[in-house]
Amino acid sequence: YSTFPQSPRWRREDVTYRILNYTPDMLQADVEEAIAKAFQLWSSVTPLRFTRLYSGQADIMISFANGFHGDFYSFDGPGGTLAHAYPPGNGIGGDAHFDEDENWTKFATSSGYNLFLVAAHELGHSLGLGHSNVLGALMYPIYMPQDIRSYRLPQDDIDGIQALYGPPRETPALPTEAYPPQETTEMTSAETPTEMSPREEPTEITPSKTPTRPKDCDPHLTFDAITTLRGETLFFKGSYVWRKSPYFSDIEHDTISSFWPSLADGFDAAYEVDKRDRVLFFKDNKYWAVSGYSIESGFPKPIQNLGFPTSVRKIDAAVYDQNTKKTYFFVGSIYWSFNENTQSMERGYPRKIAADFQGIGHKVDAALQKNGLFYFFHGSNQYEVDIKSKKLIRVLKSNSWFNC
Amino acid sequence: CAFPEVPDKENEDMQFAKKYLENFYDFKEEKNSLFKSKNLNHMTDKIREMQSFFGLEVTGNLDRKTMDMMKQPRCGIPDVRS
Repeated sequence: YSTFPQSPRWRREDVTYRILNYTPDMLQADVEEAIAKAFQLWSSVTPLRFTRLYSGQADIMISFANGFHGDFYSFDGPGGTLAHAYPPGNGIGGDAHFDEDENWTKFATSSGYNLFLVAAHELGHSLGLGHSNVLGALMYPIYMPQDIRSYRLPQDDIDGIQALYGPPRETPALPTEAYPPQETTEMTSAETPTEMSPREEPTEITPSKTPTRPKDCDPHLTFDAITTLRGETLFFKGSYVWRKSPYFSDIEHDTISSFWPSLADGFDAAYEVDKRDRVLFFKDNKYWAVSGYSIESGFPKPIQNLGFPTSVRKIDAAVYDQNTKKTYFFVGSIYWSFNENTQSMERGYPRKIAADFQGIGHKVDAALQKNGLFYFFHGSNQYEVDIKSKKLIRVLKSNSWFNC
Repeated sequence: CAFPEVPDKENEDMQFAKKYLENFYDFKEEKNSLFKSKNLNHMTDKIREMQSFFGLEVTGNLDRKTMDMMKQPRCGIPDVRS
């Protein structure tokens, strides 16, 4: 591997990026997915965390352009140079440019260049790596089409990036491999493609004020939404995800965009119907269904599709009862019961939460079923309830799941 | 009018290679150099440097393998920089 002269690197672990425009060759969601997974390759072997910005100045500005595009390195039409990127620094430092005259694709086919592979290489430059002369290394200068479904970051690249940033803080629970490209739906909150506007050169890089993730054991920690997913438990707050897995002892820290790049941050509620391998996310009066990484087509849908009256503009929490096959939706001081088999709201609802869930006399922020018991989160506390006896068993701190 | 000239393949390769070495191997041709041979030697050294980077046989000549490697789609960042 190699680095640039004087080995420029980002001086903080939180690095921001922004996608300025899109290629017409691919769905916007596929572009976002490819770039998010390319970042994940690097974050999984370093302490770096990448946060996507949708406006303003980010450390790494990503754009598609052809020919002369405002820097001294014009692109050369189809073939030849595919893309380039600048080492960490102010202004154009870190930025990555992709030649729009190429045919970009989300698959590794002969008919085009795989955006994930090229983006992963270019982002290596954005982080401070130069080219490697190791055939097969990601930072090898020549484009090498390969199967991206089982793509793992080669050791030479890991050595190079860790020489700049060191190893990750905790063992990366996610392998450094990309997942197979999935069918994804149209964008939900993407930035509409804009002409790359000439940017005034900042006199100095003002580190974008990126929100910081609350500490795992912060006694005031609260959550927006919680759900199980294929045996794991995901805790959501803003753009952050805490991932508790039965397979790893440590809590893994991710962002929503690293799993579902096209979903907006700040869920209101989430729940899993495990037998269908389906998780539903709710934000305002819309909801999405995902299976693993992929978002089911046709989403988002209005929550009224589930049977809510139009007076309900958002829900606070949701939890699926694996025993009764019913989902409970919590809104303010009332709740609904939804029959997952008939896909309809049950008669006699809504009912008062306090009438049926002893000890839960307030709004529910998030809800979870685990090992047969229910957990209702309110602020920095959670209430463990035996739903059969409807008895409140105990009150815990919301983050008691994080081995504090 | 006369048929177009048959492109001089060798010269075409030479021009392509010169551009490639300028882009990726920091080759600077001394435009006003009186000594053409000096430029050629300098370019031969840069060809050797590129062949060494890619593990090709280091001949200093624009042989077939070297030209093929130069024509591969690639990243626009130099392999060698001053």
